[in-house]
Order: sequence, then structure tokens, then C-alpha cells
Amino acid sequence: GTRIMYDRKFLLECKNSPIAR
Amino acid sequence: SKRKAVIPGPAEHPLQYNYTFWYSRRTPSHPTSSQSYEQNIKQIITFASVEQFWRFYSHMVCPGDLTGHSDFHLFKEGIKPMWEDDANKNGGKWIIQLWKGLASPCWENLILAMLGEQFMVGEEICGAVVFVRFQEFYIWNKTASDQATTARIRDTLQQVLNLPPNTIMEYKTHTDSIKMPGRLGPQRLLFQ
Repeated sequence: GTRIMYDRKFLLECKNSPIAR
Repeated sequence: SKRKAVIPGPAEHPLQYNYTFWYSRRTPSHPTSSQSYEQNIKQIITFASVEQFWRFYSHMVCPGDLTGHSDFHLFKEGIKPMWEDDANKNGGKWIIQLWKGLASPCWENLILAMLGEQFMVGEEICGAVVFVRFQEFYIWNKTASDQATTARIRDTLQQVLNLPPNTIMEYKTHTDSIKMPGRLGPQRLLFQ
């Protein structure tokens, strides 16, 4: 099956999303 | 288990696996049996999405700011950070020793690589550990005898951690760790 992959840059962007606070 | 399943919230980015943070304190003066080790290790939180991870991690103490014999463990949900767990009993770990000051940024890069499935070794990764006092990290995998996998983990670590020259790395099977519970053995790899 497909694996859910994220690179570091994307994960760091998610840190600043309103739902991550 | 009666615990409620952890799932990604609406509009959150799901992870390939759920992960659990654990915390333990070592008692350096006493040899640790597996029973007392298990009593000493505490689950902190389980998360299923990128956003759930950040909500917790952003408020967590950085490894570099902690002192004493503490370990943080981040393992796939359902795998205990113990040699005796079924997922770990045939496994081993890469040990990475860092200079002071590098622990926090490297730990973060390591766990981001794990959560983002950057190792590309199928189901092999079990979890990661940071041992604060010695500035050491461990990444545990399921099959210690699978050299293609352990080599791939090593290469990914080198890429994602941007390891400085002279970083000491060693692979140790859990069977060897049980027999020789000391720290680094004679076979070390130096990245140049």
C-alpha cells in the first residue's frame, strides 16, 4: 500500500498551523 | 485495552503509524531487571497526526535542557521500549553519540524523519530513544540480522541528522546489549 511520507520542511510548516497549537 | 483509540482530527495530517512518547529515569547504582525497568518507564502520550505531535512536542522539554539519568522514548503505538517486546526481541539499535549542544536539534530531526517515514525500510523501525546524560540516541529496528536494513538506517541517519565529522556510531543487537550492558563497544564507526 501507499505509505504516508512527509519531509522535514513540510512537518515544520505544520508546526505553525493554527490546529497544531 | 479499554483505552480510547487515538485518531487524527479533522483537517489534520495523519501519520503512517500512531506513536507513543515514554519517559524513564535510570537508577545508575542498581543493575536493572526487566521488571523494575518496566515499572520505571511511563507512557506520556499517543498521537496519530502531525498536528497532534506538534501540540505536545512544542511544550515538551528539550533533551538538551534536561539533566540526570533520563530517557525519552518515541515508539510506534503498541511496541514497548523494551528488549522483551515481540517487535524488539530479534532487533537491535544504532547508537549515535553527539557532542553537547547538538542533542536537541538532532533529536528533533531524528523523530521528524521517523514520523515522516524517511527511512524507507518497511515495517522495520520500532522507535527512537534519547539518553540525555550521555548525549546518545538510539534508533531501534526489528531485525538485527538484516544488514541491508541496518545499512539503510545508518545512511538515512547520516543524511537527516547532518552528522558532524567524528560522530561515533555503533550498531548493537539487543541480544548483545543484554549480555554486555555497557555502552559503546570496540566496534565503532566514525563518519568522516
